[in-house]
Amino acid sequence: AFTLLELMIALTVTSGLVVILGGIMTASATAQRHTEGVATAISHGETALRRVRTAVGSAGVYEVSAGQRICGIAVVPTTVESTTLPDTLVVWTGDGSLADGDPLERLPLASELTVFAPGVGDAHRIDEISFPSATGEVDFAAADFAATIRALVASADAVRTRLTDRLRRAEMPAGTMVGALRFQIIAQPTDAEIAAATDEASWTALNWAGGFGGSSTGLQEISVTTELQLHL
Amino acid sequence: GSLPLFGSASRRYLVER
Repeated sequence: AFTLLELMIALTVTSGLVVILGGIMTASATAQRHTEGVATAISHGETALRRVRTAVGSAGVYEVSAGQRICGIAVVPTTVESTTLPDTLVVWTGDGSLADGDPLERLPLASELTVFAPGVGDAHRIDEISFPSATGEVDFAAADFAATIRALVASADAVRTRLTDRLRRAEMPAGTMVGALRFQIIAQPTDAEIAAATDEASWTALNWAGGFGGSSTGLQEISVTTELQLHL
Repeated sequence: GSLPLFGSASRRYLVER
């Protein structure tokens, strides 16, 4: 038989074990929730990034004034509390077949544009916006291009598809919440470099994409980098 | 927690002098 002291020691050890076991179970449940959160966030993010990749890859190129080829990809900055945020990407996607015919000898139609931007009034969202019933042409090189896009996005023609509602938000100094989404476009070579290369020698010497440059042609590449942060 | 994600996409086309 046990003495009272031995029983008390055994009881203490047992209850200690129960507490530890409970802790382990809680930790394991928390870890599982975390893993599920990460998996969902990655899936949301990959979906959004894949949509952007598809749109950019099939973007149309047009030439309406001789010698000036314009790729239908642009970032329209949003100004929030006097800070400029590059959070809106505009791509001339058409029905997805525009890349076959470059350069197209016409201006993009408003109804052929796809816009990626944080949701309006809900910066947790990334929306893919199209304008199937909009009319008129849009010139990416026009001085009022950004204003045109902003008007389209705010119009009743904008049809929004939500890609995710897990975008992380950042708080601006005066309290405005903005979505953590940004786009950057890098051209290689840049339009300015191409415009400055007036003679054959400087044209050939440009840093053409993949090194594909001839005496009178060259391969220009528009790269779009997307950066976003998601909630777990 | 937050998960940062990065993506890149590109489009190439010929330009003429």
